[in-house]
Order: sequence, then structure tokens, then C-alpha cells
Amino acid sequence: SRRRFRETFDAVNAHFQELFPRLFRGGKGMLQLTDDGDLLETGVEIVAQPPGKKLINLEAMSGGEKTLTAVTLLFALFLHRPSPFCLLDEVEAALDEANVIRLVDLVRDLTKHSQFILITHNKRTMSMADVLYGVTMQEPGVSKLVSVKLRQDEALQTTAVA
Amino acid sequence: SRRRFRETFDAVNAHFQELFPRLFRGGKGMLQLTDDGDLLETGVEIVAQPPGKKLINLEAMSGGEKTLTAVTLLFALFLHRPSPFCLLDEVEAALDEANVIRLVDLVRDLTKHSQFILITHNKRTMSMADVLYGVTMQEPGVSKLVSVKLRQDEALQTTAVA
Amino acid sequence: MKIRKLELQGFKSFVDRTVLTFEHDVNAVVGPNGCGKSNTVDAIRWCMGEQSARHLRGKSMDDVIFNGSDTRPQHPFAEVTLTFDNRDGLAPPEFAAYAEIAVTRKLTRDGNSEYLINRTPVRLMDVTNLFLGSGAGTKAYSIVEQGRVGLIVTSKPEDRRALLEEAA
Amino acid sequence: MKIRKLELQGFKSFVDRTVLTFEHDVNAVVGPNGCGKSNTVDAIRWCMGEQSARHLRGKSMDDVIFNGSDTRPQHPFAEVTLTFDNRDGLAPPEFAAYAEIAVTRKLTRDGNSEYLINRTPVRLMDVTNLFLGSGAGTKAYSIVEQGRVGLIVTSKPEDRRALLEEAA
Ligand SMILES: Nc1ncnc2c1ncn2[C@@H]1O[C@H](COP(=O)(O)OP(=O)(O)OP(=O)(O)O)[C@@H](O)[C@H]1O
Ligand SMILES: Nc1ncnc2c1ncn2[C@@H]1O[C@H](COP(=O)(O)OP(=O)(O)OP(=O)(O)O)[C@@H](O)[C@H]1O
Ligand SMILES: [Mg+2]
Ligand SMILES: [Mg+2]
Repeated sequence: SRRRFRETFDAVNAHFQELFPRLFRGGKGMLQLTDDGDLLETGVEIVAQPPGKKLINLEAMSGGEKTLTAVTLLFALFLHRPSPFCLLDEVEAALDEANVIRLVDLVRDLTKHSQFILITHNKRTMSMADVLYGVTMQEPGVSKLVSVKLRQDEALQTTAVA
Repeated sequence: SRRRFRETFDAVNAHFQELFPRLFRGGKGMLQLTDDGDLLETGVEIVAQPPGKKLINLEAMSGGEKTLTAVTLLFALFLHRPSPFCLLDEVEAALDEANVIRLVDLVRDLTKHSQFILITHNKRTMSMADVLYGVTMQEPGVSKLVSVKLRQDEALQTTAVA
Repeated sequence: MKIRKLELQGFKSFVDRTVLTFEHDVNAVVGPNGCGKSNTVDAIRWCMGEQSARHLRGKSMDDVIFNGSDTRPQHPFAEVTLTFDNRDGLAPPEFAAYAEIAVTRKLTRDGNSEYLINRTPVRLMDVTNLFLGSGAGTKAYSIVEQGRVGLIVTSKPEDRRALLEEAA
Repeated sequence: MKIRKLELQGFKSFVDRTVLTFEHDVNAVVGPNGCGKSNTVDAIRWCMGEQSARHLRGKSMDDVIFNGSDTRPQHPFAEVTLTFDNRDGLAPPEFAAYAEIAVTRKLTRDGNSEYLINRTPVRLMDVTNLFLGSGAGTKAYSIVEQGRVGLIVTSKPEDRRALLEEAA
């Protein structure tokens, strides 16, 4: 219904405006309805202004800026209506190290609401996870689980998984 | 003309078959014409079989496997008809560390034919480059060149670029 | 409805029975290119009722069944079980009595497809209803596949509306 | 036809005159997200004659002109000069006498567009012909833009044919 959509939009928009400067270290971001008068059909536009820059057209954004903006919207939805779990497959591939750290910090904050499963090649992301599952194809073409390393245990004891 | 296309296809295919096992550490790859009888219209299919696996449909490949296959075709074209320069913008984003090393080794071999300009966030790629150009936006929104570090000089002397 | 356990057998490159337990807040899955990491995401989506083979990087649905390798023959079926923790009571009321909910999907080579909840055969609709209420449905913002994070930004404004509707 | 030097002024985020010299075999360009690295690739493609604004991540061609920031006003024009080393003699015969070839493209806000080779005004066709012969044209396999490497594999077989024709 119209009322419900409007309430959701306003709530998600508020989270978006709050998260944007956190991920971009400043700047302003917000959501806008393309057709305010027709809540049943209207689209949702993203307005993004990284710190010090003029408003940018989404197409002109850099690879990393697109990822950060997408993640901001994703987590704004999360904060409004958390999903019990969240699966992210190499979302940080385009990010530089400083932005990876900001992203994983935010993920850590969101664990109050949800459980995260992150597929990654990034050492920074690995170092903040609670547990690492190693998948391998020692036998070519056949996937197996090899080891589980726990973060809090500095020795990173490797328990071979049967 | 038909003859020219056929000659080019055969030469590039030979390079593709030679490069594939080098990037994938084994396995077989080759190019195939979708319509052998019509050299003026035929498409070019890629057949890829990573080591130990059955022939895979390109869509089912992993992110890293797609990158390696694409790079194999790119460099096969290069070896047939080198372009004086080659610009790669974060092509290694989906690769694990072992594959990044194989890729940069191959790039180093191809410098006999061409000059490479690589945009990257990857430390491995940076460490094999001859020179690093740092771009920054110390003044938000305004790009500037900051430093040039030369590889062979361990002290990595940073000469501020006027 | 947190994920507690994922069990795969015969699903894509996981020919042997493999169990991943997810007991922590942040679980990372790591490994070399092509070793099967994204296949675990496909397994979760498939188990939750995904109907499009293309969305699972295949041409037809039996592409999810282990297709053989140099050392192994084709597998006769694919089976994935996803066990959720229902202590937060997010599941619809008919499941309130269960502390854990195990959803199973099975597909044999001859095309026989089955869904089970806590080992009891159910219809696809029952599986979809289970997830709709909890915000974890396969279409929602809870799964971002490899290479698709930028699409949220470059998609059309009407498509982004669908994301908001999932959260309504 | 190796690239020796790239000079930018007023092009996208490079409002002040910036010079990058490329004297080595492998040159890496590094820096934080959004700082202007991919803009240098756009500058090279634009200077070599790229006609599609969309392909340069803009809506119209004047989107390549510096659009202003918190501290700087809009710039009146964009100008890029690409200097090639012609010692390998790969350029077409009419350029054989030149050891270096400098290609310049300029665009003013009022839409005035100019191409120059070694500071002599030329037509777009002259610029395109210069590159066609040497295999370095903007459509060929010599430039892979950010995020597009996988497209080579997922594109249709007819599209891959175009790559082979460039190399013929
Ligand atoms: N039905 C099947 N039977 C056997 N193997 C399969 C099947 N479907 C997919 N595969 C294999 O799974 C592999 C891809 O695995 P996946 O996409 O999970 O890799 P990944 O670990 O995510 O790698 P990357 O880090 O490159 O993204 C492919 O090599 C493919 O051949
Ligand atoms: N005409 C213009 N005037 C001013 N700034 C512009 C103009 N066109 C693009 N930009 C800015 O350039 C930035 C993008 O730069 P670019 O894509 O080169 O970043 P990058 O260094 O490649 O980053 P990443 O590592 O994330 O890929 C955007 O923030 C955009 O606002
Ligand atoms: Mg993957
Ligand atoms: Mg970039």
C-alpha cells in the first residue's frame, strides 16, 4: 500500500543519509522518489555527493565509489528491516584498503542485527572475521572444506575438518 | 577477406592454446569457429577446460576463471599482432594471489612487444612495476600527481612531481 | 532465522557430503580461484527455492548436479540442506514449536525434484512462505552475488523500488 | 608508437595541467578510490578519437570538462595531449619523418572541438587513420576498462569476432 511504501522509503532514506558520510568520510547522500505523486509506481533515485565534489551522476562515479554507494543502500535497508543473515560475495573487490577497513567496521556493527557470511580474497576482511573456512580443490574438480581458523586464538589452530 | 580472417584465427588460436595451460597451470583451452563454412560471418567460441575439470560452459566459470580466460584471449591477440601499448584498469580485481603473480609474470614477458600501463590497488602488481605514479585528491575533487617511485631503487626515492 | 549449518552433496563441485557450520557472527569463506566458494552461495539460493537456472550460472537446472571430473563420475543427484536457528521466533507461526528448521532440496538426474522441511516433504510454496516473512527471501537484499554489487547503483530507479518493497 | 607522455588540463578531475611521462616498460598508476586513475584512461581514449560520451562515463561530451568542486569553479575547456614515440616507425608513412607524434584534442564549453597533430589542426579522420594502422585504435584489445575484463568471455561469439578482425 502507498502508506507503507512511503514509511519504508522515509525510514530507509534516513538511514542512507546517516550511513553515507560514515562510508565516504563526509559528503552527502540521499534517496529521492522519481514521481512523488504516484507512490505505487515511482522509482527510487540515488543522489550522491562525495566530500568536496559536486553532485555526481552515478554513471561517472569511480568503481570504488559505486561499491560504497551500493553498500550504503544495502545496509540502509538492513537497518530498517534486518534480514537474519547476509551473504556478500567479494563485494570489496574494487575498494582500496582504507575503504575495506571502513566497510568491515560497519559489518561488525551490524552483527547486532544479523549474521554475516563473507566470501573474500582480501587479507583485511579475513583478519576481522570470527572464523575462516578454507575451501580447496586438492583433488582437481572436487571441492572440500579444509580448515577452520578461529580469530581469537592467535595460534590459529587449524582443525582439519573431517 | 576470408583468407586473412582464417590466417588470423589460426594464429591467435595457436597462441591461445599455448597460453591457457600457462595461466591455468595445466588444462586445455582453444578457440572454435561457430560456422566454419562462412568465414565472413562466423562467431568465435571459447572452449575452456581448467586442469582436472570437465569442459565448462563459460557462464559456469568462477569470477577468477573468467578473468584468466579473458586475459588469455587478450594476450593471444597481442602475441599475433602486438599493439604498441596496453592499458589495463584493475583487471586483476577477481584474482587470488597466485594468479596475480602468474599474470604479472606474463605481462613482464610481453614487454618485449609492448609498453604496459596498469591501474591497480594490488600490492603484488605494484611490486613488479618499473615505476609507480601516485594520483591523489588532497584538495577534494581535484586530481594531482604526487610521486614517482622507481622499483630498482630500494629506497624508493619519492620525487615530488611539480 | 540465522543460518546454523549448510550441508551439500552432489551439488556443483561439492560431490562428497560437505558440512559448513556457521556459529559465529562473521564467517569468512576463503580459497583459490575456482575452488567452489561461490558455489556455496548458489547452494543457499537453490535451497531457498531459486527457480532460474541462469541465476545459478547454469543453462538448465540439472547443471547444479555434479557433472564429473578427471577422477570422479557424474553424481546421480544434488542435495542441499540448510539448517536455521529459530530461537528468535522469526519464522511463520506454524513453525513456532521448532528450535531449528532444516530446509532440504533434492534433484535427481531424471528430473525428480523434492523439497523437505524438517525431513517432511513439502511443496515449493511452503518453502517460499517460510522465507517471505523473515526478510531472508532470495530476492531480497540479503544476498549479493559476485560481481553484482555495482548493479544496485547502475540499475534503473524502478528496479531499486523492488528492493524497498522487500523491506516494507 | 609507445606512449611517451600524457598531458591533461581541465579534463574531468584534472583541472590543473598535469603531465605523466611513461618511459618504462611497466608503469603502474595507484591511488585511493575516486582520485582520478580511471579518468586518465578516459583521457587517452578521448584523445584517440572516442566519439561516445557514454563510453566515457558521461551523458554528453561536455561532461569531460572539469565541472567544478568546493574550491574550484568550472573550467572553460578540456585539453589532452598524447605524445607517442615513433622511433619504431609504426605510424603511417606521412608521419615517417617525425620521431615523436603529439596528438591533441580540445573541447570548449561552447562546443568548439579541435584535433591537432604536432600542433597542426587536423580532422578527426586524420587522427583515426594515424591509429588504425598501428593496432592501437580505441576499439582494439589494447585498452581494457575497469570492470570490463569479464565481458570478453561473456560476450556473444559474434562480438568476439570483432576482436579478431582488429588483429587481422
Ligand atoms: N555441476 C557441476 N559439476 C562440477 N563442477 C561444477 C559444476 N558447476 C560448476 N562447477 C565448477 O565450479 C567451479 C566454479 O566454482 P566457484 O564459482 O564457486 O569458484 P570460486 O571459489 O567462487 O572462485 P573465484 O574466487 O574465482 O570467484 C567451476 O570451475 C565449475 O567448473
Ligand atoms: N567533469 C568532471 N569534473 C570533475 N570531476 C569529475 C568529472 N568527471 C568525473 N569526475 C570525478 O572523477 C571521479 C572518478 O574518478 P575515477 O573513476 O578516475 O576514480 P579512480 O581513481 O579510478 O577510482 P577507483 O579506484 O574507485 O576506481 C568521480 O568522483 C567524479 O566525480
Ligand atoms: Mg567466486
Ligand atoms: Mg577506477
